[in-house]
This record gives sequence, structure tokens and C-alpha cells, in this order.
Amino acid sequence: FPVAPEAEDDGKTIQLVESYLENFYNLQRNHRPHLRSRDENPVVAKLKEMQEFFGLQVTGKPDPDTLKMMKKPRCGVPDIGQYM
Amino acid sequence: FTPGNPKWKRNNLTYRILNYTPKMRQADVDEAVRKALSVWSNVTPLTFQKVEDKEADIMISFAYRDHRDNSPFDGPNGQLAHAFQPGDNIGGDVHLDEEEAWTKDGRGYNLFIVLAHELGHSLGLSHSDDPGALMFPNYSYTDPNEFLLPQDDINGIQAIYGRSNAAVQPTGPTTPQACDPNLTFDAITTLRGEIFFFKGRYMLRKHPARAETELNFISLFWPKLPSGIQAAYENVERDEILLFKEDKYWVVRGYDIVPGYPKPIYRLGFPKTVKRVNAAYSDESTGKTYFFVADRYWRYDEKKKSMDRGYPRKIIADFGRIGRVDAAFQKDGYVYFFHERTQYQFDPRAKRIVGKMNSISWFNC
Repeated sequence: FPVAPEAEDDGKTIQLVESYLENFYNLQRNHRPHLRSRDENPVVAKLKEMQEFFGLQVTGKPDPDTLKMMKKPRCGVPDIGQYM
Repeated sequence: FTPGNPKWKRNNLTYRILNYTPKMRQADVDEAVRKALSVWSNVTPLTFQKVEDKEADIMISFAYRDHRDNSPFDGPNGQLAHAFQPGDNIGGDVHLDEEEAWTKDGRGYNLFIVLAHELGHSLGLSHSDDPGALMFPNYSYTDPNEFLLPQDDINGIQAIYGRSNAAVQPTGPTTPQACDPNLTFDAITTLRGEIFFFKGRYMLRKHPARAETELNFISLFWPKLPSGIQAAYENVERDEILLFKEDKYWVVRGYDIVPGYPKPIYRLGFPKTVKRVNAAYSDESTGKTYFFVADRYWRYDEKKKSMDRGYPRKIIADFGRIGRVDAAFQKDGYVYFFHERTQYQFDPRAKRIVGKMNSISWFNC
């Protein structure tokens, strides 16, 4: 899991990032990448999508600015897709 | 827009408040709902009628954790509420997390602001990436009495339901863009090595060590301050900034407004003929603060806490052709005067203008 060197390296960060991306950016819960898959790691791809939406630097990593944004109180409707 | 462009087939919609939070008076909840609905009815042909004891298009309720809609709430903070796009049954419904500290002011989470946002979803809007938009996903407080629906949200909802039937079409504030060449400022001050540029209800914050500029609502730092700050300066010695609007001024230390403020500007020694201050800056090395009003300026002695004698004087007499001053600040020995889209760099030692730039030169555009 790509972790920015300055980010906290504990389970809480990973859990925050994954639940945020599952709740609001349609990250599939079984998002384990296939070992031989050429595709970008789905978490990295979703992180970039979230960073782009919020006007953050698109690093694909949970850098401090991205984590700070994820901790802000917000609406429960996803930022992409439908809400039915 | 929500994918599939869901919308109500009728303009005359109904709503019902299913339950109330014990944290607010019922009348205040009713008022918050009514006001939130009017945010959208004011700019579209939509109307909302309150119903009791029967199914409504928009059912509003406070819910706790798992409330059987596949989207459980997460306790205090985090997710505050959610709403469903137009449609039958749960379509259009608004659910508010009962565990949030709902209020009608700047404490906790303002119910009106959150409801207005969720009702945008109930009407078919999705989230906007404009940080100043009501439909931006993150919560941000705005004084409900000062609330104006931003243009980004007006554009969105009118693209779905059409324009308002009002003779005069409503318009809303736009979000300042740091690299907009037409950007002008209401006030500017330094603060602990950073520079804060005030514009409407926003402030652009520039840290010398960071390339990008941060945009925030003034209310994020100081919820009790009004928008539209007109002048500001930093008293470095006291680690305070002073902010001016109309005939009042506030003293702020860190996140706190010093008790007893706002006070009338006349306490500083202005005559009653002065109704507002356009700009101000303070010279840390001399302890003198300069206030600019129309084509004149006053000089205030921070130690004596009184205006110096012999003022006001004409700006042009001592600062040259800088015109009216919208905003000013001092940094590294130079004073920067902002007038519309132009910025003048003034050298107080040489007593002359030594540079002329665009107003946005600080933002690395």
C-alpha cells in the first residue's frame, strides 16, 4: 500500500483512507489488486480521483493534506455516481 | 448533476418532518427546514408544501447509526447527513445523523446549512468541486443571516428546473480564484509570517514556504466575524490582528476575538465623519499605524494609543499617485498598496513607489 514517507504508518490511516474511498468514491470492498494485473492499484486510482476533486495535489498517496481533508465533517452522499 | 439526471416531474413538491432532534427547539427545526427549502425555491419555479400524517415527496428525519437504508451513520462528526435523489419511496428523503450537535448558530453543526445542502441532493444535484459552493461535500459554516446561494449552485439547479419566475433573476457570489487576473481584495494583513487576503466571505492564505494558496471561509477561523472585512493590519508586538468593517473593528488573537469587541472605530480617534476604513498597515519598526480613508490617511501611535497630530493628510502628498487604497500591508520593509487590479510597492525610506505589479503577484500564478 503506497504510503507517503511522512504519513503515519499505522492501521488507522489505512482504515480511514479505505473507508473514505469506499463510502464516497465507489472503491469496491474487495479491491485487492490481482498480482499480475497491469491496472493501477485501485486505491491509488481512487485516491487520485479524490485528490483531483478536492483540488489537492494529485499524488496518489495519503499525504497529510489528503488525510486532513478526509477527516473533515461532510455529507454522506458519494462524490461520484448515484445515491439511491 | 447526478448521473441519469434524476428530477421531479412536478414543480409543486411536498415535504414532511417525521421527527425532531431533542437538541433544538421544534420551532427552530421548522424554521431551519423552511429556510433551507426557500434557498432552492427562491431560484427555481419549485414550491414546497408542508404535509402531516401522509407520504411526502421529501421526508425529513433524524436517524441513528444503522437506520435500514444501507447507509448507516457513523456517530458524531464524520458523515453528518445524507439524502436520496428524486424518485418514489426513499427518493428525495433527507436523513440527519441524530448524534451530531445540531444548532441554529455557529456552534456544532448548523442545521439550516446541512439541510440546504441535502435538499440539493433531494432535488437532483450531486456534489460540486467548487469549494465555495453549497453543494461542496465538506461542511462549512456561514451565518444563516448572511447566507447567499452561490452562483455555482444556482447554475446547477436552474439547469434542472429552469429559472425562477421572479422578474429579477437572482444571482449569487462566486468563489475567488487565486490566479484570476481580475481578482481584487477587500483587505490584506500579515499574520505570523503569512499573508491573508480577504475577499467577501473568503480569505486566501499564503504561507511563504508553500507554493500553493489556500482558500478558506473567514468563518472557518473566526465564526463570529462578518464577511466583507474592509481593512486589516497586524500588531506584531501584541500578536494581534485588527479587522475593520463599516464603523466597527475587532481585535483577534489567534483563533479568539478579544472580548469586548467589536468596538466603534471612533475609539481610535477617527472623527464621526469617517464611516469606514478602506485599508490599514502598521510599521512595526516605528509603532505607527496608517489608516487610509478615501483620499486621506491618518497615523496612529500604537504606544500612545492615539492619533498623531496633523492628520488626516492627503495620500498623494506622502505616498504618490496610488489612488484610493483598497488594501495595504507591510512586508520586509516595503509597503504594498492595492488599488483594484494593481499593486504598488512603496519604499517608506525613499518615500517613493519602487514597483508596480498585478494584484495577484503573490500567488505564483
